[in-house]
Amino acid sequence: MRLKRLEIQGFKSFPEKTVFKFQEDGLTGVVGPNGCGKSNIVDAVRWTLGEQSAKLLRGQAMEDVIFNGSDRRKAAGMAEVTLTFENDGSLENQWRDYGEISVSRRLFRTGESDYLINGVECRLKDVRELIADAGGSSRGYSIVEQGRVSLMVNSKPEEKRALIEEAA
Amino acid sequence: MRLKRLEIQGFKSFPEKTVFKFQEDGLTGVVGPNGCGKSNIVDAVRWTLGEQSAKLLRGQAMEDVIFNGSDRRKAAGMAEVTLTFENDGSLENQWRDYGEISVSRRLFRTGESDYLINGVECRLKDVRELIADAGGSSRGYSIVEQGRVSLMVNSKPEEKRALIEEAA
Amino acid sequence: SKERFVATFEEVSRNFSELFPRLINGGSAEMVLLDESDPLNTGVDIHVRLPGKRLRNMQLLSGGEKAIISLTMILSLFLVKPSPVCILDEVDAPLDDENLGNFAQIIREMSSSFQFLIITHNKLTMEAVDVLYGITMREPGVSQVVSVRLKDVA
Amino acid sequence: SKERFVATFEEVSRNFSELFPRLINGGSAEMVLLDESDPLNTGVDIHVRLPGKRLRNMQLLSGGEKAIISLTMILSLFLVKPSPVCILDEVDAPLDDENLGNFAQIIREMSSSFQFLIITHNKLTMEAVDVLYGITMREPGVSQVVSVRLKDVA
Ligand SMILES: Nc1ncnc2c1ncn2[C@@H]1O[C@H](COP(=O)(O)OP(=O)(O)OP(=O)(O)O)[C@@H](O)[C@H]1O
Ligand SMILES: Nc1ncnc2c1ncn2[C@@H]1O[C@H](COP(=O)(O)OP(=O)(O)OP(=O)(O)O)[C@@H](O)[C@H]1O
Ligand SMILES: [Mg+2]
Ligand SMILES: [Mg+2]
Repeated sequence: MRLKRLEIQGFKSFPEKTVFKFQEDGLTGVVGPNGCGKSNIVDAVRWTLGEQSAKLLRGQAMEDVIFNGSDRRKAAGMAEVTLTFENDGSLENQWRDYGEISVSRRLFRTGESDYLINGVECRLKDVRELIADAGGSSRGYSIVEQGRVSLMVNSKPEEKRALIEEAA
Repeated sequence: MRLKRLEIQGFKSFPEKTVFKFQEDGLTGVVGPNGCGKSNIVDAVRWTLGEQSAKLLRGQAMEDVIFNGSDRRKAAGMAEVTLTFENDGSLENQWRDYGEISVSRRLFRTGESDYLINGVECRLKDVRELIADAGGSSRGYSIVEQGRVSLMVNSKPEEKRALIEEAA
Repeated sequence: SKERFVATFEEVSRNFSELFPRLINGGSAEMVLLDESDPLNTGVDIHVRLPGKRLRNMQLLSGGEKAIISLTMILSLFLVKPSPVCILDEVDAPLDDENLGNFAQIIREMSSSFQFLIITHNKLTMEAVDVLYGITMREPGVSQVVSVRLKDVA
Repeated sequence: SKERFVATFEEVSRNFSELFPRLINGGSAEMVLLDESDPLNTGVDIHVRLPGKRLRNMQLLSGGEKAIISLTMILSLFLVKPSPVCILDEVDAPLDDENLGNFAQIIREMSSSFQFLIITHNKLTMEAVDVLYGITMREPGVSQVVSVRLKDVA
């Protein structure tokens, strides 16, 4: 399953609905000045894959991921991010006949929070299983956050073993 | 007191005696490919200022700072680094009439180690007092090692206070 | 199971030894099992050789060298068990020009089979991508996207 | 003593507020005593404003923003109590072009009174220095220096 599209709204510095499309066979780059929101995109992906720790998203509470307002705009009431995958037929579950599979996460400032698969509300557990089937993870080796690239060299032999087990 | 000259021999990847001169009124840059030895220069300065922890010099034992040999050269028997300062008259001690003050550190593979001020053997304590008078320190805020620039932002209020006290 | 771990280890290890010299010219590297007689529990370590250098311990390596070793490991794992996307946020920051070029080339090749999203400030890396999203805060505090297609993608 | 700490704090704090907008265009920042009634024990914190942004907590800031805040603090301390040399090893790695230019300018100005040694892979920073030492490993495993004087220094 490859990632086809990413939609961000109300998440961190993205109050407006923002869509990123990813080409098959293509390398996608993201550039821009310091603080413009590039790493926030990475946070949006990890959040939707089920990241439960606000601290690992640079926040103090999960509410910190909701757009906090700017000089001209007031704070958003909700953050929503949707990941859309191209189903290459590798899934074994109830979603196997869909051409595309989308996973969404929503958080309201009230604290209410939802997960959706193909627009249908579900549990975090369902999202995690789906993502795991697809080979994804909010904390796997495939997302290397800013400043963390050298961690693997410093890791202990047991930790390197754990990475091999993850890939098994 | 400003740093005037740095001489490195047998230290890490510098088997040959290497001299860096620093212009008054000038900005000095160091460039080169990955692994060519730039950060080793920083380690050489901190080592001579009295750094006692091999780990903070990326080593496992202090012997790791002695040139370990290459394809063509065998390992060195000793590492020696000399820092030469221009004496701007600000020192109050026995060195105050010297135009230049040099501090050297030597380590032999046997484990024998020396400190010298103006070529005269002395104790680590003497080097530390001299460096402290000059405003230096092996671990002060004025040496920012690779990858560590953001540490200050993450530091606690007590730690920021400690930095102010250091500058007092 | 024991066989599955060993099989996975061997595949990751093959990738590792094949990729490393392509990321650092003249370099070679292997992954090793610390205790081959105990595959169910043994730790895994890395041995690296860099041109001319006698390596004493991995911590003595430079910032760039460590980043490249880590990246090689990440890509080696990814090739064995890919994810829907591989996201690399400023991993090229410590790399010199030559290693930047090697890295860009490897990522380009891999992107024909896997989805990569790479965040960078580096001109060389920017030139290697097919689609470039530029993020701005033209309205202060608000991220907006401008997409720039650099190359025609079939 | 209490007076000495407060005097030092005020001087560092003045530097901090003066330097920050010159490192990040449109930014402003202060250092604050958490408990002004207890100068002997109080911790010290930083408040930062970036154009258009409503800052919730410092950890949410970007890699480049955090690096610049740290650098501002380091330089502010250095101006109050300098060392024989200020060594900056690849501190410019996370900076975008505009902030690189600001950083280079500040370091250049300060280098007329203090000794700076800056290690970098960045072209903009390289252009700002007066003397450039190039390190190579022409003989593998052995560091050698080539010095390139870029500008005439009086
Ligand atoms: N909930 C929020 N509401 C509004 N803005 C936010 C929120 N959370 C974070 N931000 C802003 O996002 C900015 C950081 O964005 P990000 O980390 O994506 O930058 P970046 O483009 O990666 O920059 P760099 O190149 O320096 O790494 C910060 O300035 C922060 O104020
Ligand atoms: N005792 C030693 N003897 C010989 N070589 C050593 C010794 N200690 C470290 N080295 C070598 O020094 C190299 C690292 O040097 P350094 O950290 O200065 O690189 P660098 O120029 O800063 O590179 P980067 O741009 O990647 O940060 C390593 O490859 C290491 O093998
Ligand atoms: Mg970032
Ligand atoms: Mg280095």
